[in-house]
Amino acid sequence: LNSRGVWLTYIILVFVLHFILLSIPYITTSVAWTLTTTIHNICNYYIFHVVKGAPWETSDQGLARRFTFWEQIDNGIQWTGTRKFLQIVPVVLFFIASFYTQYDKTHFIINLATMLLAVVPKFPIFYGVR
Amino acid sequence: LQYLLNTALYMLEPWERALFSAFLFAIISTALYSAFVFL
Amino acid sequence: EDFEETPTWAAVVTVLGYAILSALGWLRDFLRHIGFEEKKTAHDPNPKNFVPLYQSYECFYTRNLYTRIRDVFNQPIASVAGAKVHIMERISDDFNWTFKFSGKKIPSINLGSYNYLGFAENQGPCSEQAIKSIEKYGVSTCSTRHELGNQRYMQELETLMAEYLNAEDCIAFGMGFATNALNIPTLVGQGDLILSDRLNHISLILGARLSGATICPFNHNDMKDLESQLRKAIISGQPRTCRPWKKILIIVEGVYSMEGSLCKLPEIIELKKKYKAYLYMDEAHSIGAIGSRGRGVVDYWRVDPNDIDVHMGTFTKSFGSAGGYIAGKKALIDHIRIYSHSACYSTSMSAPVCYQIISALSIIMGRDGTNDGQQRIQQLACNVRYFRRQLVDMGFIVYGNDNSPVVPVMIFMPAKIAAVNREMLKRGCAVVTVGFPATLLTESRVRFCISAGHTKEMLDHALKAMDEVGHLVSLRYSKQKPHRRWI
Repeated sequence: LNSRGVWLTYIILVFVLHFILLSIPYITTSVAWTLTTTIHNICNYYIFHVVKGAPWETSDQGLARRFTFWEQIDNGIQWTGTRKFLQIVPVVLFFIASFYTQYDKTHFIINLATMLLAVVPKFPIFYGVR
Repeated sequence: LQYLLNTALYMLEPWERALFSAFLFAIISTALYSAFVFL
Repeated sequence: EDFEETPTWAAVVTVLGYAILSALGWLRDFLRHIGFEEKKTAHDPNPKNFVPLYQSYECFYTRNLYTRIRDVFNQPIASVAGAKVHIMERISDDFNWTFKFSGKKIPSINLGSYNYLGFAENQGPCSEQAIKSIEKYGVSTCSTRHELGNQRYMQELETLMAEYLNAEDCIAFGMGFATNALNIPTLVGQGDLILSDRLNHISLILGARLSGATICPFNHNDMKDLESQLRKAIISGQPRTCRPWKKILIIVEGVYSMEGSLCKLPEIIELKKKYKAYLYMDEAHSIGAIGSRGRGVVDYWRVDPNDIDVHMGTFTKSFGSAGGYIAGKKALIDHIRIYSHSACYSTSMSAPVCYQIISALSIIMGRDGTNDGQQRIQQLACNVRYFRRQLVDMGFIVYGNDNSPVVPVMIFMPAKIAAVNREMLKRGCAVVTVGFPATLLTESRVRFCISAGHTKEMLDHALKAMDEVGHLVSLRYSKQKPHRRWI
């Protein structure tokens, strides 16, 4: 995640997701943004806070198995650049979605709920909490 | 070959390549259709 | 040394490629999970009623990325790993889940093996000495040094090696990896600090972990970072108790085999003297291959060998043999002789392996009455500079030092790892391509190992092949200068 180009790729993937949803004729712009936010936040939550271990054999004699992806970033050091970036993306998406849905109540509640799902587990206080 | 190498499809089996290419084609065609309808 | 930065678009396309492979990998795992697709691996990573050794998730990468291109890895060879090599052709009709030998042998130029001075031969003085030693000593002592004691040829090897390195004493082991992994625990322990380069070899990392000392990695070849770590360690002492560290050991390598870079030895020695730390120098890839007399980076930088506390190296890469050595002060070596795990768990070195080294050493030191050794060292230096120069002129991103015998050319994308390997093999060149997790995700590369045994014709053939493959697979990423095709 610290490698060059990974953050840019992350942003590109989010916009490709939005572009795919926007291409479907019957989906309006506000529904497209809410769907983008919701799908992104749920995938973000699953990949960073549910999956544990590493998808390849690490040489740390199984140490990584107990930690989620999020806890393994930068060996657990909090508030690094990568962590801040991953913390900010759901919030920015929430603001964009709120803007494009003209602050409609239903959309707002859905976007807020999924944004909290993606942001709250990233707080340092929840490090290692199960 | 450049398309297969840059999208990493070069490593996949033929049916996976076809699946991914069809998916890509579907996205681009719906995007063009929507753009056409919208514009 | 230059490490040209990865072009941003190449990095993005590489990460996108891994994202696509992961998504399709998840799809395949799902199809296997619902039974739609037959599982070709062992039923589960963990057979029933057995303690789970692997999480199935840890095999995700092996199952869905590595298996797809593993025809280019671990290719069996049917000849000595010399300047030329015969690759045994393998055929798979189930996308690399299983292989069959076709019986064909593909003669190729060997650009993948570590054979820096070209001593990996099955004829000539070295092999004759090795064969003769089997008749005299047999193949193995089948016992450890602590149990059965030292063989005469071991003492001969260690004395010769100590003289070669200009050190007081030397001890040799049967395996290069074990030389690091099983001897670092005899040097440091609880309450000591190890400052390790971030790109150190896995055997150094394992040895450091086994020792129980505290490990602090510093950025690769970054002397400022090393100094700041040293200062911080001395000022703040051990965590929690703040007691001073008993010992501080700096562990670096002479040549980093994945980067092709050389360590900045003069600056490291200056820092170790300034902060009174110890220095452990792993010369696995540099002994024999670097320096005007082949004595490694100590020779290359012309520093005093006594400034380095622990000289380590292997006999695999430059001497066409196997095993490793540690050299230094006599007190240190005596300590290691007594306390080394390797001396009481692993069998002594085999006689032919030893005599291969002894005769290679005698040739390098000019004891055989010829200057064949010096010629090989010069030849390697010329081959390296020539090969690297041509690759840079052709527009490839080449990492590392101009004098390093390892020449990494950047590929970046995962699919190109397989494409380059297959296309080069078609053109009669056996190369090693390396990808994640041995390198960073976005830094896959093809790593050429140059040998003194390569003739100019071989190198030209390889350069011409690399030029064609580089054009076909579009590897010319460098922005530094106008590219030119191979003339």
